[in-house]
Amino acid sequence: QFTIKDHDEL
Amino acid sequence: MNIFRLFGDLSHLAAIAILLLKIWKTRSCAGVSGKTQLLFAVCFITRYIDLFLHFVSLYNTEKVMKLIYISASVFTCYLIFFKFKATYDGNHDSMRAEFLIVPAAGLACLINTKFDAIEILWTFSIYLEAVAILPQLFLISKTGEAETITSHYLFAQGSYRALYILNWIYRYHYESHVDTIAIVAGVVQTILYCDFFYLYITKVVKGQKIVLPA
Repeated sequence: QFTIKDHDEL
Repeated sequence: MNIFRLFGDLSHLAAIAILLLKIWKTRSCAGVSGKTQLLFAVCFITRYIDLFLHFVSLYNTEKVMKLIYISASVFTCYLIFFKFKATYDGNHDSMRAEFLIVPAAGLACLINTKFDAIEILWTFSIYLEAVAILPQLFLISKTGEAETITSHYLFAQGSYRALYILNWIYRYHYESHVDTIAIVAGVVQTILYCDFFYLYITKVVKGQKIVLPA
């Protein structure tokens, strides 16, 4: 299961 | 945080610093596309809009980095369009930025992870960043050459997203983290640099200047 967290990159 | 993302962000910071130094030291923005810098400023503002909405204390480096990116890109635009306006090569910086902004905005409304304002702005910023370098590459193809320092800027700018691709591979493998929109846009963005990378590796590294076939 792939997780898309909140965009945690710059 | 992994080594690829760390060096990606450092490369991005280096690119911004190199460009600022070039303009400040030579007191000229010849060979620099003001439109690309404007597009980058728009990218940072729309991507880091959360800084303005719920401003939390600068408790971590990420907030500081976001502020550095926004202020440095706005300051770069100020240098190009105000302080050293006389040296701005407007005639060659002639790619229509609207042709990049409108499709990015349209696509952000069609393909996004969730249809809410902040997410649409973030998606727009990702799509716009993928094509934001085009006016700069267009300008170089029009003038037929690039100053060595400008090619170093472009190399650092292109490497940042290339390193992010390695970061995404790493995160896919170890954290099963996938952000498809950022990955697809990042791959497109890096592909746009390919011919420049080839010229940079074959020419600039040997101390020659980049001269494009006019």
